[in-house]
Amino acid sequence: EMILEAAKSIITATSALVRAASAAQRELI
Amino acid sequence: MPVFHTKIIESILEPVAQQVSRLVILHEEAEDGNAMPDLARPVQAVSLAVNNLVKVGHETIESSEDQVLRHDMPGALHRVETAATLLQQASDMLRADPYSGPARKKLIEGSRGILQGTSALLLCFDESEVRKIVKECKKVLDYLGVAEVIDTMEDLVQFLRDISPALSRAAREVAARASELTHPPHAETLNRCLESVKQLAPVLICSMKIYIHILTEGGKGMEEAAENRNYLAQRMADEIHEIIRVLQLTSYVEDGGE
Repeated sequence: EMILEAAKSIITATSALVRAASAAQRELI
Repeated sequence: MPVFHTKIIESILEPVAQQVSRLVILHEEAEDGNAMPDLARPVQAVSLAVNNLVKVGHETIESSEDQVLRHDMPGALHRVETAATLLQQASDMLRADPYSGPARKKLIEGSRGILQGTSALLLCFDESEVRKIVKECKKVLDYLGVAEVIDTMEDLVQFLRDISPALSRAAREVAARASELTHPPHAETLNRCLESVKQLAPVLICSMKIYIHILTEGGKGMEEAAENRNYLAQRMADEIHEIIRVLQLTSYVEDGGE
């Protein structure tokens, strides 16, 4: 289903964003 | 214990759910934190994906005959769009001040919003898929309802022609659904009930034949034959009602579980 694929894309993109944001914080701990 | 009730939803949401939790912990532990990197590109990627989801979502709404989906899905899409806006704002604020506390809060809020909105959207879509399976099950129930009035072989042949494809379709869809569930007791109940239905179906047909035979031959035992047929039809209906009940459970608490 297209909606499942679209949801997967959002989650993949959000995942990359959260990883990028976490990386900077992790360096500090 | 899994949080998401189907394997597909779990596979989509679980990785980011863990990452968002980690981000929150990191944010709390780091307090003022390091300078945030420029998040414009990843945020842009999220926005593009959100735009695509909104487009696909609206197409799904337009093409669906399911009134509940048509009512619920726009709200979930709106939640995702609002979350994307928060992420965009966070990115803009962080570019101006990479140490901005409110921007980090927006970032977490936006990430959570994406997760919650997408989760709501997937749940809305999944519930609509369940309603389609329930509809197939109800067709079988409707056919079972007329078993009592079949009193000729011609009618029985027609009854078989009607119920067989409906039963096959419902069985196929229920089995597929059972294999998709993450909560084993729900999957087991669906499989057990489905197995009973499959075993009862030929016995019911046999009991209907016996009833028609006794009726046309004018022999004894007509009442008992009718009772036996009705009992079997009722047992099949009970199993299908249980299948419908379990299909509609989307959390373990609803089933009296943890």
